[in-house]
Amino acid sequence: NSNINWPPEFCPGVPWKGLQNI
Amino acid sequence: QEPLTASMLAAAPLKEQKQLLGERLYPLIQALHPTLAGKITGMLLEIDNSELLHMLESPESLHSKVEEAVAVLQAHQA
Repeated sequence: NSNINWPPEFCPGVPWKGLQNI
Repeated sequence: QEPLTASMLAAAPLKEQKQLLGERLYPLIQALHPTLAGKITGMLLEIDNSELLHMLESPESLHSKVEEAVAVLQAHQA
């Protein structure tokens, strides 16, 4: 559960998965 | 595009509420920080929806949160 990819990046038009990936 | 209201947001499925907010916030944030906009928006979406709605209506509060997020992001990346 590394935080290297934090924060998740929001891309317009792409369904937001948000914190699911953290 | 009409302003996003609390009732419009409440009418959307829970999963889509952050998406709706993100779609509104992203262009505003992009104008402030073009290269970090996606990450900043991602960070700000962790904030409560009611506060995000307020930020959409108040450029000052948006700017101050964006600056906070940039500081955190830069510290995180360092």
